[in-house]
Amino acid sequence: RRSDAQAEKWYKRHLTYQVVNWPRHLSLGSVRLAVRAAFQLWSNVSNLVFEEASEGPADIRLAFYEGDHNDGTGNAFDGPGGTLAHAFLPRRGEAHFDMAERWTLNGHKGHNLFMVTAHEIGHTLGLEHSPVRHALMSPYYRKLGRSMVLSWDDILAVQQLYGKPSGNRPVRLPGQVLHAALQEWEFTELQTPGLPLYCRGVFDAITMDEKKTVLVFRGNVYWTISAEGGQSGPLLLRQRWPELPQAIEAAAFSQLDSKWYFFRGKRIWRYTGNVLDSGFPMKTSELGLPRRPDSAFYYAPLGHMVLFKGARYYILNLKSLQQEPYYPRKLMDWNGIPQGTNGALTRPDGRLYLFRDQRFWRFDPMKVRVTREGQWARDLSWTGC
Amino acid sequence: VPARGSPLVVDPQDFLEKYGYLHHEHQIHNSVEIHSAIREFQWLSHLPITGELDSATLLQMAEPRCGVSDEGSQKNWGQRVNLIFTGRRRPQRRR
Repeated sequence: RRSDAQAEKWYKRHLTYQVVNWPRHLSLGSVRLAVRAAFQLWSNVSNLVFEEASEGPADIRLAFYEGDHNDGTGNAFDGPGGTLAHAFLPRRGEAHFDMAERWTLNGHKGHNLFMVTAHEIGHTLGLEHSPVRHALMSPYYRKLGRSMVLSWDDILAVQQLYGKPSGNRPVRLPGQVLHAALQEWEFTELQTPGLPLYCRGVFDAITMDEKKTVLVFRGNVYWTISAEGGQSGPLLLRQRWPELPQAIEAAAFSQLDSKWYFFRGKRIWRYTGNVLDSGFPMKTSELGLPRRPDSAFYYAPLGHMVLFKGARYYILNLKSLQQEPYYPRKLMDWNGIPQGTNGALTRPDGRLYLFRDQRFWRFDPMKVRVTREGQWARDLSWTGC
Repeated sequence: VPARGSPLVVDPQDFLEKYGYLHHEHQIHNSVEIHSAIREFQWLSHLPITGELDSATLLQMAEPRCGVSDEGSQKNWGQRVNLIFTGRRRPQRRR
């Protein structure tokens, strides 16, 4: 074991960093903003100063990899879920993020890149995991909420290594600054003319109503594409469904009862038109369902709602609002459909379409297998891209 | 395209070895080691400390997390707390 005196730390106070690559569906600008705010967290409470390296080697490098990436630890990334990122103690100066994760900024469906980055930067500075509840350095990443990001233990640990901030430097609250900046960033992106933002490859949910209108949800807005191809949006989610949270993780319109079902975290909302049914939102656990499903859809051949989550799927009986017996089962029943899909809908011809990043899979209920796949923004004209 | 992704069910022994609760070099762990490792994980995860692989513990193991080992977090935290209350670093015991 290392004695304290040998704690691995940096011996200089001014450190540079570099974002080597980033997920394609996030703009470089928003990633740089989030990374800068994450470093600011630590400089606010210690005697460290960080600067983004414009060129040449940086002290700390942030990079995204997929699967095995030969970093000498043998710790390959494991696809969606599981391990999201890892980093090295000083003075190696590296933090690695799993490119296969659904990274998000600004509260969308997925893992918050700002919080994970702030945690991994802690490791690059020499901090280990903390057992303190709600510490940023807890091994299980915290959610970005309203409370302070750093706990007392995080601050104590970094000050033990690098000392307190010298008195005269301004302290900015990265959390709020970042949040406001990203909202503004997203708003300007939403307003830019051209294809809707979701065409870049990521949306939170997709479904189709009884008039065959497709609805695509992303963050606090949604777009509609009519059966004739007419588009509208971005429209504010809460203008039509006021009780919903800022963003959702799954949505499904059920032809069985002509109701809307929305999922986020541990809750499920059910609407008739835009009126919330009494008794909703409910806890998904009360229905025997998991929290944070990947996707949800009404599946006519079964006459029930289907929810995908990780390697399993759940069947919800919409009449009894209970999970059907003998479920969940393994996703392998759905031959060819991968894990981690972020949306699914049934087209008028009865075929089921599932989406993940830029790809789609078409599942044929008669053949009970995937019969087509490709890039949905390019190949499916009814997605409005 | 083969389905990829992390299994919802995690192999507990792999997990405890990967995150520093059981040491790799001991391929076969006796029950005392395993119970102690589970208790330490439950302590750090703020779960009821039963030493058993109950459902809450298995669910927590399957949650998304950081890939860095948890080894040392308890000891260093103890030192930090000690620093708060005594203002002194506890001298390192030499084994």
